[in-house]
Amino acid sequence: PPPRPVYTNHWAVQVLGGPAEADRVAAAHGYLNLGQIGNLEDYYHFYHSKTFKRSTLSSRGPHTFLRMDPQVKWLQQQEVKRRVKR
Amino acid sequence: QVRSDPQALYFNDPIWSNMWYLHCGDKNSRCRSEMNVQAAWKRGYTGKNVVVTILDDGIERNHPDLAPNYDSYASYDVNGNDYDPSPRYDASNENKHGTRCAGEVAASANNSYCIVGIAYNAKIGGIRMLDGDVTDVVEAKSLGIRPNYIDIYSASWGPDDDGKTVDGPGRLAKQAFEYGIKKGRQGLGSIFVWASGNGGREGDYCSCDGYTNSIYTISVSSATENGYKPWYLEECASTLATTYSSGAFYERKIVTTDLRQRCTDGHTGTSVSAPMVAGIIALALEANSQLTWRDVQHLLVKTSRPAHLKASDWKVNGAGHKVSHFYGFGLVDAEALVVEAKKWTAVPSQHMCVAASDKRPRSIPLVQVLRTTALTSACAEHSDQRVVYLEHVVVRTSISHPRRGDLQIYLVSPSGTKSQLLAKRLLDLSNEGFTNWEFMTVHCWGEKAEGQWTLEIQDLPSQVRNPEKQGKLKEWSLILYGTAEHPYHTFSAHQSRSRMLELSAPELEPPKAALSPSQVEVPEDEEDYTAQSTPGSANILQTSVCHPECGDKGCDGPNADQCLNCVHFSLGSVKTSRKCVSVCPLGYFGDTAARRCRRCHKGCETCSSRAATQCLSCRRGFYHHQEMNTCVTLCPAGFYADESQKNCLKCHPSCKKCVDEPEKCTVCKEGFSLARGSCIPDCEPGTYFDSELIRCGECHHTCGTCVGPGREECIHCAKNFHFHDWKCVPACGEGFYPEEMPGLPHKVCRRCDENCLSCAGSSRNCSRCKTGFTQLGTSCITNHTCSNADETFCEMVKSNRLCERKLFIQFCCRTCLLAG
Repeated sequence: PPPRPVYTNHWAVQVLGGPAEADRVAAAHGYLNLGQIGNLEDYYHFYHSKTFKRSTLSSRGPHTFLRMDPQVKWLQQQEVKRRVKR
Repeated sequence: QVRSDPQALYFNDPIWSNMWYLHCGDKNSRCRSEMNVQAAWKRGYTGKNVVVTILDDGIERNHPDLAPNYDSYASYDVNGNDYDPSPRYDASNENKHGTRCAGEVAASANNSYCIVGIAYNAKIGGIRMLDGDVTDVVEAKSLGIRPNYIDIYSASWGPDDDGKTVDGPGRLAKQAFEYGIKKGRQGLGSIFVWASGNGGREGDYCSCDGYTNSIYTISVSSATENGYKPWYLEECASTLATTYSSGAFYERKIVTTDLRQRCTDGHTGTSVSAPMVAGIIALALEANSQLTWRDVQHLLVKTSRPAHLKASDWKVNGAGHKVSHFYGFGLVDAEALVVEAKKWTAVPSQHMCVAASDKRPRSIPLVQVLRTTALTSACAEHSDQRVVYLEHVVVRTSISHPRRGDLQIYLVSPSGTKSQLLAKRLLDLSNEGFTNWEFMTVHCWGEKAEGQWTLEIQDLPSQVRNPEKQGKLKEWSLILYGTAEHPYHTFSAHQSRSRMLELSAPELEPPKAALSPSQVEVPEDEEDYTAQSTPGSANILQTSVCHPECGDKGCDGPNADQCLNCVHFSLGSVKTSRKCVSVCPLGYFGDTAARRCRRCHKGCETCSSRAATQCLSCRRGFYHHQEMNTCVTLCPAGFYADESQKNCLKCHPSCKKCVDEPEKCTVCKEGFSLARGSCIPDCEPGTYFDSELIRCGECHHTCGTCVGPGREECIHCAKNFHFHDWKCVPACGEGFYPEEMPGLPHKVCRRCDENCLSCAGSSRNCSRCKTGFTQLGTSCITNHTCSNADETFCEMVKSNRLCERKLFIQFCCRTCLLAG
């Protein structure tokens, strides 16, 4: 069987309305907004300190509410990707 | 093999003499310098004002060989979220990789320390992102650091090269790539260079890595100093070019900067190749800072060469480029790259055409080939999508399969170029198949896009597999990238002519069905080749530097395409420009009277005239019909395709059609019947064909028809005989009954129900029971049943209809019958 995914306590979230709105959404749901992801407009890096740093189960609970926020278009809990140096 | 260059550059860096892949300073017979980096330096290109960054585990920014070129503005620590990309030091020096890669690109020259970087005046940065959990966010951030400042991103990492992983960039990383090529470098496009992979020993295939397989990355492979495939090399059709790297134990490795301010002569793998190409591209960007991301790929296609790289699959594509799944277009040539870059004009805008989209699910038969074709106009009807000249070709597909590693996928272009999109991977036992996976090939670069494309999928089990579980092609689409205009037509007249020669000379014709009226073959010009010359200049050149193939009329330049007439043959037409050649290339024949190379008929590889019936050998995908001397895609009836010789060979006279061998018949001529793959003469009923005596012999008296004289060789039974246990018998044995079988003239003996001694008409219709069973109606039930059930119990049995259930019938029915 393929290795099980490992989920982190980081999220990629697409929030409409600019950085201030992203900060508001993050704070409202208990996240820390670590800022825009590179140059990708409306995509933000959220961090949740009360979630396991690594887990084979994806998180639900409060994250479901984040998904339901009308300003949130898309979100993804970040999985660890196995990368090797060549 | 080249001779030592007497004018070789000298550097005081102590390990310069060990940089065998850059110079011939050691004056021994193992000298290699086909990458021509020194020649590019001599032309004055050292990477000045070009910014390269290494995406890796950090770089040692205070290394004496890196510090002079280190650029903090091109650096970032994504793992630590700060601006210092210094690696984390540990006892095992685990994080040495980025520092090693950085030295290859931009180690300082003449500082008496370590080595000389290929772009030793370029600025070098590092993005530390591999020393921690790598996520889509980490990758997207890393790929998108300062795209208007950093020119080239070099990455020597990727998903596991274990021969069983299929993985690529996530949603965010994909968007970062797209942002980079659209907006990076003030709109010219970031240049992403990627190592093709180290999974050669595990049988990995680099198309299963979505980073090297992306159209946005320049995927680089490696060759050993002797031109061999190194043990770690991964093949695939998305590899664009190659550099030297390490090989067998007796072959030299790469020298570069190392962690803790050291130098190393032990850098290895494809990791070496991406930074080398990044450095060489930096030289090209210094020569022409306006190159777009696609210009760079065009330049690599155009200037990389097979040199002495050994591979079994070098082929010439329909645009005349030599290409291989091992090495892409070959070894990079730094001098050719800077020379071409200097005079380069941007290629026309990229068009994308979804040429075909097929959502009909199809089973992939075991061992055989599932072949599906798409005839396309390449979006000729949409001016903003139309692709005439190809760059990248992508097949997006979803396939379900019980063992993914058994699959092989090929794509054949209208010009006949066959790319292997996927090879078997013995270690890939996954049953996940492919979901919207994009396989990319660069092997059709420069070819015409219009015509028939063929996707071939083959399922070759490497281990025993349940034959009932077949793979399924759920959907696929063909996405063509390229230009509507010729990519090199925007050059000055002279440049245009020479470029056209390279692209169009060996160009193969697309199938007739693929041609639109405007593309019908332009007739060859019959007049002698009289290239336009500038008055006064031709005479100077004609006496001194004409190409050896030029004839007595001289030339207006030193190249074979600048001759005024030819010694042997001229190749090409006035429209596509001509050049002089000593021998005509494949697809052409030499017309000695006219001293011209003329095109063979479609499908012919070599021929003696233009006629369809004068083919001597055929192009890939065609078979040579030896009686007709034609090239055909399918052998006609009565002939079979000999795959080893690519010929159509005659079937046995008794066969109407056959496969693989003359006597492996699939359809017989009249008067013959197919038996065990052979056509045997039809014999009278009750007789069979005796192949030893070559006459019809009597069947056993119990047989109606047969394949031999034995009792067990009946095909059909004689009248009143039933088929039982491979024999024809007058009556079925005990426990069997005769049953009619549709399509058979005789009855077949079938077994009665388990408890019946005999039955009639059906297996359940018992006429006698075995010992210990009693007949109840037409069933035989066990004697061991109780006979004292009370009324309530029977009601329960009846209301639950237990007697109708096979499990209970033996225990209930007799009981309840007795109880009323």
